[in-house]
This record gives sequence, C-alpha cells and structure tokens, in this order.
Amino acid sequence: MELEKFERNNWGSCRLSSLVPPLCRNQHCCLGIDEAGRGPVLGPMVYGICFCPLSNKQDLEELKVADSKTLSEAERERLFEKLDSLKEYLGWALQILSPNVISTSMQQRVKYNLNALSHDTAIALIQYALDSGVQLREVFVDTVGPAEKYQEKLKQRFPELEITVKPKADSLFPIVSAASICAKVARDRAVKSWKFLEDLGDVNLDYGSGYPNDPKTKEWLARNLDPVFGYPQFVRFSWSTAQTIVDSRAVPVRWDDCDGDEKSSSKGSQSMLSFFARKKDDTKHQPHRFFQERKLETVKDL
Amino acid sequence: LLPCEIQYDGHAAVDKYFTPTI
Amino acid sequence: PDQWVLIARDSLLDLPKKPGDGALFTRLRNPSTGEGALFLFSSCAQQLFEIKVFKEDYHSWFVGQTVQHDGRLFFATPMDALFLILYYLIKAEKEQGKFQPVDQVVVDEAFPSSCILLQCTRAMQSLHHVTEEKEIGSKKFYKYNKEKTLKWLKKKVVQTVKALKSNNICVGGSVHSATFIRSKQMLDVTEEDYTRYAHGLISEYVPEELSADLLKY
Repeated sequence: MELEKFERNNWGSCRLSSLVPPLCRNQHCCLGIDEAGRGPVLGPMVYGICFCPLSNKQDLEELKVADSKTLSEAERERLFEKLDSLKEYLGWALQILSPNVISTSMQQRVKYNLNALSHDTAIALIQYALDSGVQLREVFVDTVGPAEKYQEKLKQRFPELEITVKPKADSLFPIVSAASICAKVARDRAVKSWKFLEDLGDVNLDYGSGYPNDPKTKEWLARNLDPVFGYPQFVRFSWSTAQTIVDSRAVPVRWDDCDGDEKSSSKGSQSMLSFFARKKDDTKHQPHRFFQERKLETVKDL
Repeated sequence: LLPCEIQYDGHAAVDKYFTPTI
Repeated sequence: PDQWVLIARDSLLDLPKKPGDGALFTRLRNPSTGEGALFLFSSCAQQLFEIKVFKEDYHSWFVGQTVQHDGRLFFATPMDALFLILYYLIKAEKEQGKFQPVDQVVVDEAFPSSCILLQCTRAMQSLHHVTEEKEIGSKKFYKYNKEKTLKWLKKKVVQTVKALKSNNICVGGSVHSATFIRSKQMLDVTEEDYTRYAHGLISEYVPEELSADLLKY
C-alpha cells in the first residue's frame, strides 16, 4: 500500500487500489465496505473495500480477519500484508478523505454532513469496483447510522446488487473485516507519516488518542492554534471541539454570508412596500454611477 | 486582499500558512 | 490603525528637494458637495491627486507578515486643481462680484491647506479658461466668467467622452443591479448617452448649479 500519492497531497482526497484479480472479472464476487477514523478530530478518514469471488469467502474466514477492532496496529499491519498477498483472488481499494476535505465539505454553504460524505464515498467505491470489471453480486456494509435507510439508499443506487447493511458488520462478514483492516492500516500509516504543510518548525506530535474528548488532544489543539489561521490542516476544523477552541481563542473573522445568517434568524421578512418607499438619504448627493458600480467612494477621513 | 474581514491588526504568520502563487 | 493600502504613482515616493516639501495628504473642499474630502499633493504641489477608495464589505489585507483589518483599497488619481480653485472663484463672484487677486479668493478657514492649490503651477496658468483677467502693475486680478467656464467644461466633457469610448466603459441607460458591470457595450448606445454620462462624471467636480447650466449648454 503506497501512500506516497496521499503524502504528497494530503489536503485533498486520494484513491488507492490494488490490481483487480482476473478471477474477480470472471466470477461472481462479494464486496465489503468499512471505514476507519470517523471519530477522531485529527487526521484523515479512510473508506476501504475488499472484494473476492463468492467461492473464496471461506478462505477469508480461515484467515481469521474478523474482530479487527481488537487487534493492535502491528497485528493489523501483519494481517494486511497477508490480505495483500492474496492477489490471485482478493482486491482492495481505499478512499482517503483528508481532514481538509472533511472540514470543507461539512462547512460549505450547502449542507453536506459527515453521513452524506460517508455514503457518497462508499457509493463511489462500489461504482469503482463495477467500473473496474468486478462481477459484483453481494455487498456488505458496516454502518453506525440507521441501517435500513442506508440499505434502501444503496439498493436504489445499485438495484442489481444484493446489499446488506448492518451495524458491526465487520464482526459478521469476513469480507467487511478485510475492508476494515485495509482502511485502518491506511489511516494508521497516513497519520504516522503526516507531513505538515504548514511551516511550524518542530511540531510536538504527542496529541494523545486524537479523539475530541481526550484532554491531551484538546491541549494539543489549543497549543497549535494560530489566532489568525486556526489549526494545521491535520485538524478537522468542522469538529465542534475544534470550533469551540477557535471561537474562544482565535480572532473574529467575518465572511460575506455572515449577515445573511444573522438576518435569517431575525424577526421576519420585510414588507414588499418597504422596497418602494423613499429612503431617508435619497436627497443626499448620490455619487455618479461610474463610482457606484465600481464601489469607489470619496474619502472624508482615513 | 482577502475575501473576509479579520478583526485584528498585527502580526500574522502568513508565510507559514500561505504560499504565494501567480 | 496606522496603515492603509494605496495605489499611486511611483513618483510620489521621490524625495523632495527640501524637507517639508514632500507629498502631502490633506483635506480640501469637494467642489460638488462642499464637504471635506481627502486629496494628495505631490512634492512641491506639482500635481494634485484625488483620493478614492474601493470599499466593499468583508475584506482585510495581508501585508507582508501582518494582518490589516481595514480592507479598503485607496487610489490616488491625478486631477485638475482648477476644479477646486473654481469653487472659490464662483463663491467670490456670488459674494463680492469684483476682480480680486487669486490668493485672496482661495481662502478657506475650514480647510487651511486650500492655499496650497495656488502652488499648482498648471492650474494657475489655466485660470484664464474660467476667469476674466486684469493686470495692474505686476499683479493679476481675476473674476469668475460663466461663459468661459462652460466652454472649458465642455472640452472636459468631450475629452471624457473620448476616454469612455477608448476604455469601453458601459454607459447604456438600462436599469440593472449596481454590482452588475456589463463586459460589452450595448448596441443601442448613442452619442447622447456618452455625453450625459461624461457630464455626470464632470458634475462630480463642480457645484450643482454649474452642473445644471453645463447640461443645458
């Protein structure tokens, strides 16, 4: 798993994949999806898929890839190497969502929450497998949200596939567990090899668990907050823990849509007649249209 | 020129966070 | 705040020949509104510049390694100092109606720097465009002349029309949002549209009554 592509450009989104085994193009296959790094306030989130012919499901069970959450980082690495060696029949693909992509997606003007981002990423990976010629028949998906709605959404999108969405699917379906291993290993490596884009000198990487309720992580966030620029792009700005520290310790910044937000929460809409009423300063000298159109004004005082 | 109003006058670590590009 | 961003000619940074003769920001009377406005004299008052500001909500500047909260962009554009002197000539005509030395006309307690206008050589050499002149001994006396002024202003309008055309400024009469700037000239724009637009621009620099007379002219 070469992460160099992501390491070079860790502010964007990155797709990594193995070669597609020829067997997967000739035989009916199953595919598992899982994620890694949904909860932390630091580092990327990774979506992973694994796929193999239905006839090889048993081989995965024998590998004992289930219960990946109980494994250490080193054990996960070892398991991944094992999975990667099964090139004859097992393929994988990953979508790495950088903290910057997560933050900008969640904070854009049109609502786009983490669930929607997650679903779209999963859908894109399934589509990638189909586009790569994998003869998919069964898809197994792990979820933290309501399973039925998500399953319905995927079934509508891929009506030809048999889709199963279940919480803790990684402990029920080995193909999901295999995907989970791939995703977790990718996230571990991405975090370990993270290159700070920002010229911050020697950044102390002792940030604890990276989870928002970890006091050590909160302390790291506060220590690495620049009052004008906020955090390094290693941080998910859209997490409320991160936002709270910014609100209290960074300088206020106002954007073009700030007034819009304030106005929309105020008393009520204006009467149509108010647009036709003469304004108080109509008799005041109006600058020539040349200046108004270009937002140029006379200066009375600096 | 920035597309936002920063309510502060003073030092900012611009070269640490921005790379000028033409 | 003690820092602003301004676009101006390089020559304004030239060191003056004598200390104290350098470029000077000062408030003078805007001839159209009668209110104070910021202007800039180059060193030795060789040239007068009007200060305009581009002002839009929600801007700040990065200047080197600093943030400047004030997101305005100032422009210093050269202007004919005669417009400002004209204001005082018209006022003197209304109040006294007689020939006077120009240094007795351009006096303004509220804007003491107005006397610096008299150092603008080019403007001083152009007074005859807007006045009748009398010379007694070595001293010159001036009296505002409306007809001559209208003739002079018409030339300004004609020059402005040329500049509007060569810079492809949209002068069409359609109603649109103030922030919508057409990139192409509308096809049905007439010479009258240009003239009215130019008259409007020149009117920014003359008293209202004179603007009305100029429009009729």
